[in-house]
Amino acid sequence: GNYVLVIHGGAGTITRNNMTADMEAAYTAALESSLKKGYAILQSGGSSLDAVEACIRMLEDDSLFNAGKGAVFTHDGSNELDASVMDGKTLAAGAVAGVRTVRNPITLARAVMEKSPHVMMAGRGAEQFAKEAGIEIVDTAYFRTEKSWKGLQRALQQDSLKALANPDTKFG
Amino acid sequence: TVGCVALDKQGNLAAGTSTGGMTNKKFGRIGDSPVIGAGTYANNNTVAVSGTGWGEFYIRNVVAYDLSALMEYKGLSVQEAGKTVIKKVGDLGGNGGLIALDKNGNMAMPFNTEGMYRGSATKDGRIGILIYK
Repeated sequence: GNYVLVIHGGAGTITRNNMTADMEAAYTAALESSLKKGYAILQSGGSSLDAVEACIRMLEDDSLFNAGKGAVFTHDGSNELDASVMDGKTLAAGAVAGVRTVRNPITLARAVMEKSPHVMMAGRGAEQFAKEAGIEIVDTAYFRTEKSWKGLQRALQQDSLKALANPDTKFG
Repeated sequence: TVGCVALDKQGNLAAGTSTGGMTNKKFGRIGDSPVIGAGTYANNNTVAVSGTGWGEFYIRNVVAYDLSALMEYKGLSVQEAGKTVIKKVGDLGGNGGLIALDKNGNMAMPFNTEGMYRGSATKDGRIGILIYK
């Protein structure tokens, strides 16, 4: 059968206008690594679900992207992560919202889909489920990056001025 | 936000999306990423979709499911359906993009804003990375 994999790294605040050659190389390398991981799974006969989870986990673990380790900060200075997954064969789905201590939210979303009768869990309840399902929990400090922290400080400053410098700014 | 859609050798589609949210968000705001049918959807009869962008508009347009429905009920191709749903997002004032992969392995990556990172790998081993703009 045919097998194909497509990934995205989000609607980034970093565009070619403000991207150095080193940054472009880093983004390209990260996307390529993720693709190779997923491709290897599909090539060896693995499932699309396994490929999707593996690809996203790699991007979550990379601080370049606004997911997992590179998550941006909320107004109160915390990181809140959301994720979802869906199986096209069964139409089963799983999602988590507002989790703060789960290293790979995509894996938790899959656990919600496969190990619970529910579709979505949120906040502390989702984290409790993660522990019971054996999903890796990390300290909230794991998600902090200087880039994201500075992004929050800039946003707070703009908030206080009640004006946005760029109407297309995505804030992550 | 990051996302992935895949088609395996058995013909099964899957989609996933993960996000760190929105800088400076308040009140426990939730975007489209964890909302099935808005930011993520997969159906073996049609397509797998993962979106990224201004979540409120993706939720209001039920973007990922809408793309699938346009293919299933109207017979649009994945490229036509993708373009249609992103136009709907833009017409309401939202921005973003998505990746979509149909049951035959045809892909679409429509968007209406800059800062888009994309990648694909096909059966023949070709890997493509695209950064716009």
